[in-house]
Amino acid sequence: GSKQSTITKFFNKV
Amino acid sequence: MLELRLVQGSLLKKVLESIKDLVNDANFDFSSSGFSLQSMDSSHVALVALLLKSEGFEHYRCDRNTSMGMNLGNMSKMLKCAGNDDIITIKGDDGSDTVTFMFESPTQDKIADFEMKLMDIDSEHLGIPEAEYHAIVKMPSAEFARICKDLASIGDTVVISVTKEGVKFSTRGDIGTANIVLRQNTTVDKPEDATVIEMNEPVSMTFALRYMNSFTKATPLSNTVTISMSPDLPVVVEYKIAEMGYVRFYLAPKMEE
Repeated sequence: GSKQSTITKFFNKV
Repeated sequence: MLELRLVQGSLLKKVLESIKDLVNDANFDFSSSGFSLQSMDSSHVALVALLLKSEGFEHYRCDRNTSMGMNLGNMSKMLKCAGNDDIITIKGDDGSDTVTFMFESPTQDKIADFEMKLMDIDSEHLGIPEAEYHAIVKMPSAEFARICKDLASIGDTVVISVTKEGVKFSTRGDIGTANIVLRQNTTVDKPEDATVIEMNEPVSMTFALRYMNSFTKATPLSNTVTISMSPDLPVVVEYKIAEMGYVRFYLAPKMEE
């Protein structure tokens, strides 16, 4: 099955 | 001192309606060039980025950069009190813990002031890198909304695949499966009715339909929507706001475990 990823996996805090 | 006068006040009403269910509260960042907002939903699966440039306002004054934390549900309640033809002015004073929304009827015979309490919001700002997308699909926003709504009645997730044949939206659920294919179509009377597919490389990704359907609340803002995809990046669903800016929704993909 597939798992929901999150935005913070791709974009870093600035 | 902050004062922004928007003749087409309904735009601001529509912007709020498009994001208030996704994000509870957010910091509005005002500068001399316009105002912006960036916020994730509570589960950090989606992110909304809003930009309204100062050129779109009849009057725009922002003496120094300022950030105002607002509860979007409360802001929406207040903006719903503005008529669709009303001129909306946002006013704020340095150091104040409130913001004022002023609504003027087009004939200037009714003027209302709504003062809303601001809040302190601890929000993290994310850097969104410039990306070359594998595929960019531009299509009528109403068609995209229809597809998301239809597929959500069958399944919970949508697989969006772009190939040189076109863009395919697929879902599966307990009752069966559904596939909707759109081909590039630029031979239309009005440019906003076109489906334009720019593909550098084929791409296929899976997303939660619940979020896609939430994004389509921005449909009244624009006749067209742009969907940009690259593997291993959140999809960008963009609604341009004529002459002024955009609302962009980023949605993290569902990935194979």
